[in-house]
Amino acid sequence: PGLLEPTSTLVRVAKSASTLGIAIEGGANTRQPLPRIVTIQRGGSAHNCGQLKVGQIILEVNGVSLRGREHRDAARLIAEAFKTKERDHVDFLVTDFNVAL
Amino acid sequence: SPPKEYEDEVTFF
Repeated sequence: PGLLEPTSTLVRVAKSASTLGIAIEGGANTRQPLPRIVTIQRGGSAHNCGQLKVGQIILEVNGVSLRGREHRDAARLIAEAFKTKERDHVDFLVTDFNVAL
Repeated sequence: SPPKEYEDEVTFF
């Protein structure tokens, strides 16, 4: 499966601020079938990390695929990944290409 | 086409 996503990048976001500081749009059954980052808020953990960019598509969160998940389900996964105390970071697999693989 | 309610959904974290 990795061969289909040669441009994907794993980004580890440390929980360095009280918020993750991103906004996403899209999800299964929309024109944007995988969640896309539409905002990165200054001062949030994602901004502090410096590796996430507006326009990137989120393929996985902590190794869990977002494929086939509707917006609310994808959003819940991301929120829970940030909230859990089991990890001090959230791993995002992202791609700069807006492809529905 | 997808339901309108999903089209513009944005979530902030």
